[in-house]
Amino acid sequence: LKEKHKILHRLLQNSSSPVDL
Amino acid sequence: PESADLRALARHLYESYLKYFPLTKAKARAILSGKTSDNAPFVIHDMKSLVEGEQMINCRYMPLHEHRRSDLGIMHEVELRFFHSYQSRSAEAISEVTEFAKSIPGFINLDLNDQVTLLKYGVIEVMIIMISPLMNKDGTLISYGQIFMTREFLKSLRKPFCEMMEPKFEFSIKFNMLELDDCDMALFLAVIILSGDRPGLLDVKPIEDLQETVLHSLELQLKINHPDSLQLFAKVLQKMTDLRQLVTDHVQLIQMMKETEADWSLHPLLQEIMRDLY
Repeated sequence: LKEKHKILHRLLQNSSSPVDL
Repeated sequence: PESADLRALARHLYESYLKYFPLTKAKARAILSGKTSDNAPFVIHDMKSLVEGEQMINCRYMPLHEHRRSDLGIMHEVELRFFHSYQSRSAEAISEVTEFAKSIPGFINLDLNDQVTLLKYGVIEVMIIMISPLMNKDGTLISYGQIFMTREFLKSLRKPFCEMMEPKFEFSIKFNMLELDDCDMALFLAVIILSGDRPGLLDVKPIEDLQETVLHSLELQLKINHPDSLQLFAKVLQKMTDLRQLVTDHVQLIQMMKETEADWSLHPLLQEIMRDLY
C-alpha cells in the first residue's frame, strides 16, 4: 500500500515539520 | 488517576492541534463575527472580486492569462485556476493532518501500511470537520481567514464546480450547532483518524484500543466542557456517518470532473488519496 502512496508515505516518515508539497 | 490520564491526553491533542492547524475555530469565529483586531476578510462575491482576491492568495499552478481571453474564457479559466489553488491548499492541509495524526500517542507505532490507510480514509473527513468552523450560512473563510467567499458566489459557478461546496455548507451549519470548541475538535479529529473499520487495515486491534482511549477522553471532555448539552457525545459520534457519505459524494464528483474537465489536473497527493478510495 505504501508503494502506491509515496507522498503520503513520505509525509508519515518525515520526522519534523510538514514537507513542501 | 484514569481520569487524570484522559485529561492529559485531551491537553496533549489540543496542543498538537494548535501547533499544526494555523486557523483555529476560535480565530475563525472571531473573524466571522468581526471581533478581531485584524483586518476584515476580503469578500469574494463575483468574478471581478475573485480575480482581485486571487491576487492575495498563492496560485502555484497556472499563470494569469485573462487579458488574452474572451469574457467566457476568463470565467472558465478563473474557475479552474481557483480550484487549482484550492487543491494546493488541500494538499497543505493533508500535510498538517498527517503531522497531527503522528502526534496521537501510539499512532507512529502502528504498522506503517495501516498508518497510510488511516490517513487515506481519514484526511478528507478531517478536512471537512476543519472547514466547518470557517463556514456560516452566508459563505466560508478561505486562505487562512484572509478571504470570505460567499455561498451564493460558489453556487453561481458553472457545473460541476457549483456542486462542490453546497453539501459541505449544509453539513457545517448543522455541525456548528453542536458548538464544539477547539479542544473538543482536536479529540474528535483523533477519533476519526483512529477508525478501525477502514478497508484494508492489517492489524485492527491496536487501532481500536487507541481509539477507545481517545473516545473516553472525548466523552469526559464534553461532559466537563458542555455540562448542559444532553447526549452531546452521541450527537458528535453520529456525525461520523454523515461524514462518510459526504466524502463518498465528494470523491465521486472529483472523479467525474477528472473525466469531463479537459483542463483539470488533480494534485498528485489528492490523486494518491482518492485513487481506489470508495
